[in-house]
Amino acid sequence: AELAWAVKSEDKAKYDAIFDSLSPVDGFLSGDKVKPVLLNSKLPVEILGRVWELSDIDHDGKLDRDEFAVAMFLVYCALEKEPVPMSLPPALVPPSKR
Amino acid sequence: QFPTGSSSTNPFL
Repeated sequence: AELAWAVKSEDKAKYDAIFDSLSPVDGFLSGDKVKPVLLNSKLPVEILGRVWELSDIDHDGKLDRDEFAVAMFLVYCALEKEPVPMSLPPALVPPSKR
Repeated sequence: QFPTGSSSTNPFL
């Protein structure tokens, strides 16, 4: 059975709104645009570095809409004291990247 | 082993 994406659709809509507010170029947000948003969470930089590694699935230095949603999901988990995993759980890989 | 992110693509490293 298709593994449901861990990001709920209502959360995805919220993350998409943030994504669009950061004026993506060709549907991508570069690291310098995403960095202030994630730093806003007041999480330690090494945590954010790991969040980035896990969400920048194609390691192109930019996040697309789905990768951005993964990053936001991981940040919210970390804010609720959920440790950021060392590798991306399969349920968190966006269906578009499987 | 977690891949230590390459600073070239990671704005936090």
